[in-house]
Amino acid sequence: DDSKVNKDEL
Amino acid sequence: MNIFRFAGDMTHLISILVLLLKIYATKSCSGISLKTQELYALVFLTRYLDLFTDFISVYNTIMKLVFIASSLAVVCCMRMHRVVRRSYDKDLDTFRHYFLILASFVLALLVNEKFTFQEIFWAFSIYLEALAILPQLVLLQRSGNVDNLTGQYVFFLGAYRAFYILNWIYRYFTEQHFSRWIACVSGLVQTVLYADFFYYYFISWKNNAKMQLPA
Repeated sequence: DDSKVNKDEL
Repeated sequence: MNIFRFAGDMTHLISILVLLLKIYATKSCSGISLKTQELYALVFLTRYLDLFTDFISVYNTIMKLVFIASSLAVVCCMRMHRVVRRSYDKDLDTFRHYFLILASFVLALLVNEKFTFQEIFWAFSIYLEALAILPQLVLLQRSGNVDNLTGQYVFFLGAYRAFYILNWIYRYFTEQHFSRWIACVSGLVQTVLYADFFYYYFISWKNNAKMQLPA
C-alpha cells in the first residue's frame, strides 16, 4: 500500500 | 536509491562519526547538547519500529542499526563515561526539550498518513527530527564560540538534509506515485533551521576566524 512504499528512506 | 539519497545518508553517518570522534579524541563533550542527542536517539527508535517487520534492503537494515547504535552510543557516552560527563555544559544545555517531544507527538496524532501505531510514531519521528537540533543551536548560541568538530557536526547534519531535499525533488520528477509530503514539509522546516547556522559558519570560514554566533 502507498504508505509502505514511501518508507524506503532512512 | 539515487545519488542524492545515498550522499545524504553518508553525510548523516559522517556527522555522527564526527561527533563520536570528537568525544573519544578529546574525551570531552563540551559544546554538545545532550538533549539533542537524546532526541535523535528517540527519533531513530521511533522511526525504525519496522526494522524487524518490513525488510526493504540490506543497506536499509544495516544503516538503521548503525544509526540506532551510534546515537545510543553518544547518549550513553555523554551520560555514563566518568571523564566525558564532567565536561558536559549542564547549565547551558537547558532547552526544555520535553516540549519538543510533546508538540511532535500531538502533531503526529493530528497529521499522519494512517492512524495506526506505526504510522503515528513514524510521523512523530519525522517532526521530532526537524526540531531535535534546536537545543544544540541554542547551546552553541549561548556558548558563543563553536569549536571545529562541533561546527562540522552541524554542518554535515545540514548537508544531509539538503541532499534529502534534492532526493525528494528528484523522486518527485522520476516517480509517479511519490508522495512523502510529511517528510518533505518537515525536512524543509529542518533545513531552514540550519540556514542561519550555515550563514554564520560560512562567514567565519570566509573570514577564517573562529566562528562567533551573535549572543
